[in-house]
Amino acid sequence: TETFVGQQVLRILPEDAFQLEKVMELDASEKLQLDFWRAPTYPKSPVDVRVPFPSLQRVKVFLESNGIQYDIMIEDLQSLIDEEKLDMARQRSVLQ
Amino acid sequence: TTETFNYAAYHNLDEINAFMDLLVTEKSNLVSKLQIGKSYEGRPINVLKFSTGGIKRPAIWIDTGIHSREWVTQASGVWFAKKIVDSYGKDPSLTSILNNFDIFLEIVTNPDGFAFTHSQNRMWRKTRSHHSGLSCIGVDPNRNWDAGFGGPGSSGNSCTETYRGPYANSESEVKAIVDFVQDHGNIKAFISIHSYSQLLLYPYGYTTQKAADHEELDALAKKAVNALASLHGTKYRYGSITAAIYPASGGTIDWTYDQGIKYSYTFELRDTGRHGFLLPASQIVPTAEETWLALMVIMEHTRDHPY
Repeated sequence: TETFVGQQVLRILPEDAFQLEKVMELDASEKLQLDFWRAPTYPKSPVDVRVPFPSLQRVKVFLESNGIQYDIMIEDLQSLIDEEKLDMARQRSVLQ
Repeated sequence: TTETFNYAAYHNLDEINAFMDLLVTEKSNLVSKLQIGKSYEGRPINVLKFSTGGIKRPAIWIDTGIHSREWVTQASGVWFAKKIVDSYGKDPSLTSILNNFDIFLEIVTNPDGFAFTHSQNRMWRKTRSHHSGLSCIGVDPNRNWDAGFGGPGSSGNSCTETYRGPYANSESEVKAIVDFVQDHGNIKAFISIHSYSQLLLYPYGYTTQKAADHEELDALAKKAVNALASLHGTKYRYGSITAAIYPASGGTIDWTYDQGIKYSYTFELRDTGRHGFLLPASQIVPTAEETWLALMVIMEHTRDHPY
């Protein structure tokens, strides 16, 4: 089973065309193994990206060095998935 | 029973299949289950048919969850099935739709991917096919349709999330719908439901050219998102795929529109960025309820504007 320990989902907000282009550079980088939940489209339109743990630091440094605003949308992806699993198990046991 | 089924919880493929069988058993005069094909891994591709009779009636198609990880979408599909059954004979508008149209509902459009999200990788999005000579598994089924196939907004790299596949309709999950739509020949509205980001989109995605029915589609989208917002205040944006998001070739509704299905729409359900694909189960019912209002607007318009 694939685990997502240490993975985060970032919400990036490119302010202008330059920043958008920079985010698109991230999108094009296969090495980082990013999973774009909401792809870059227009300036000021949010971009959501799941970042594997080994790429997290590099992505954050890249964004900060280009002055691109971002928030952590999901702090710990695995814990949310665990919570969801637990919830499903709880529902099943209630039914039984 | 479908009365005791928990609509406010996520369910796996077996549970959804069992739900469909229950619904058919309980309401056999209204609902039947069709198998329109088999997935790459051999799972049945099931569609619920809601019909009050008649041969080759015009039809409305709704599919949910072609991208397997979007669980709120399949869960909403389950809720829609129950809603249709419960509303027939009680809600005059839905009753008149069903007295004139059949409704086809494909709840789990990508069964292999959906099963995989429950067993191995919660974040899996694509199909599970493996094409010879390629290093990675899976094709984005919403880039695999024969509509500008291979154009912008799709990838030729099998390891990416938007890999289009080796050729159009290479995915059995896509081909099954293509064959069904063409064999049927009388589908008047086609609504493909995804999540998330709260959008209602219409063609085109593979070209910046406006659809011939752009104005009507736009006005109907506006009406539908207003109806949706009226319940819980959820705000949707709407527009053509290229205008509202980005160019995306090989998409479902571009193909259906080019087949002559005028009312071709795709939804992106809740939310706008707190949970993404991990929307809490407590939001399933509110999501489905508000989406239903928009679906009704599109279905009523389809009924009232024959073409």
